[in-house]
Amino acid sequence: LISLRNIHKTYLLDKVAIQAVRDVCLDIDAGDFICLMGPSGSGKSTILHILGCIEHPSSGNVFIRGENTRTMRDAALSRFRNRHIGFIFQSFNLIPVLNVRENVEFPLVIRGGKFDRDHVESVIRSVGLSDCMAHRPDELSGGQRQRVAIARALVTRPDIILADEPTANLDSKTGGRIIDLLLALNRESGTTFIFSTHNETLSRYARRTIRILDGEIYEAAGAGR
Amino acid sequence: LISLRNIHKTYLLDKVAIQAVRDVCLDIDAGDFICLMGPSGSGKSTILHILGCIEHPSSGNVFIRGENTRTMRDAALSRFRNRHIGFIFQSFNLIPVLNVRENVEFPLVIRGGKFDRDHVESVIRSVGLSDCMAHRPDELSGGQRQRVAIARALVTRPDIILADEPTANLDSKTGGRIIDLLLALNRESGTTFIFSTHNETLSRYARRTIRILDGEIYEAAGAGR
Ligand SMILES: Nc1ncnc2c1ncn2[C@@H]1O[C@H](COP(=O)(O)OP(=O)(O)OP(=O)(O)O)[C@@H](O)[C@H]1O
Ligand SMILES: Nc1ncnc2c1ncn2[C@@H]1O[C@H](COP(=O)(O)OP(=O)(O)OP(=O)(O)O)[C@@H](O)[C@H]1O
Ligand SMILES: [Mg+2]
Ligand SMILES: [Mg+2]
Repeated sequence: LISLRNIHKTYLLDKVAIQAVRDVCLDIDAGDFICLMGPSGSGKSTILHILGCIEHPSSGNVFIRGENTRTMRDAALSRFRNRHIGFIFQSFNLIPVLNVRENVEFPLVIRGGKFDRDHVESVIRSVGLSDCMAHRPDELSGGQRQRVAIARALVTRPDIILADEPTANLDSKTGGRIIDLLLALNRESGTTFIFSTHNETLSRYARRTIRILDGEIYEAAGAGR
Repeated sequence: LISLRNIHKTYLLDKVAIQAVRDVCLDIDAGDFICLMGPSGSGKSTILHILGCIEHPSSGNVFIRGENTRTMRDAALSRFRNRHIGFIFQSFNLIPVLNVRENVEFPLVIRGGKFDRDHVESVIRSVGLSDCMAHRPDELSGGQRQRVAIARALVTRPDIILADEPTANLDSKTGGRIIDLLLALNRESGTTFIFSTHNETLSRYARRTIRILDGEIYEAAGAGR
């Protein structure tokens, strides 16, 4: 479904080159449930952004369903991303002037056309925020904002969800419910999940666990495959 | 050191009253190391903000060293806060246009007068960010931003540090180092700590653990006191 081949990502900061990601090769298959783990600063967010085509690698190639993203026009890449990928950001990226309902509806509004209000409400209910639909982000707790970001990624029913530390701000009970929700989507709808986490307990739910250290990835050989 | 008496905090949202904190009484003594735990949305951040005099309760009283904050002038309250309290925010609140070093120095710059550059660098080193001093927040990983927020709270050597989920974005190893750092400050300098966390392992380090549920607090009777 998504393939990374020899991906490098280097940031240049005052003439110092920071190698965030080094020679990463990774294959994601449809229906996968993958956990990405590693220390702070090791490159998890960078890899997720490259997988989601939100950021370009410095070198190497990204293949989406066999097609090289370098040969795709910007418009085609955006269309693919909007139709097939849902992203849960580490810092949420909610729109401050919109309330919970409007933030969750936003990707559907962007798509244009009518959308199902009941579906939006049911997604908001599934993350436990039915009582907060009129709140704006600054009127929510940290964990509530995280859940709005999660609901927003789910509402378009994407084929692939990239989740950057989706339970970091949640207590274990609420976090557990979110993971059950994602597992159910994976089982019942075949949604592909790649999530980064610092929580070892979470990795036990994943079919594959990929470790990352200083921009390089390691996968236990044959684990779960 | 800080006392909360019958604290209520109610938010009004479209004529609906949200009781974030209900009738909370809490005494914090100098040198305490207190953990505040509870589900997402239960009121942890609100209580920390009230303890730090960043937010006013809807009713009830806050006493700082026996003095009722209601009788203190704004200027005196600000002065007390700047001199004695360090705050680590759940969403970091870093200044985007300043780099790591400048963000960490900021409270010292606000205070005026000369400050010790070596001290600033040693605090940055203690949170593991010596290699990132020239980065701006948008050039940092989530866990690196969290550590800048922590360093900034430590640099003024406050008597009281209020930490809102200080390790949420950190892997267990980095998070463990941060907690060791805070414990050392508590032991060696007598710094008082109150931190909220979702991490049960962290609560074992605390001398007192206070549970919160729907805005009401529960403390195990006699636990650690
Ligand atoms: N725009 C940038 N400029 C320079 N360096 C950057 C930039 N963005 C990220 N980095 C660096 O790239 C490295 C990897 O960052 P990344 O955000 O992928 O880490 P992470 O694994 O997600 O960490 P965390 O667990 O703390 O969120 C870090 O060392 C970071 O400082
Ligand atoms: N400005 C506001 N207006 C309305 N309601 C608010 C406002 N700020 C917070 N709340 C509500 O107050 C309650 C407590 O929020 P608080 O941020 O203290 O929770 P928390 O325990 O820190 O949660 P988390 O673990 O998710 O960070 C939540 O239900 C939240 O929706
Ligand atoms: Mg990250
Ligand atoms: Mg909070």
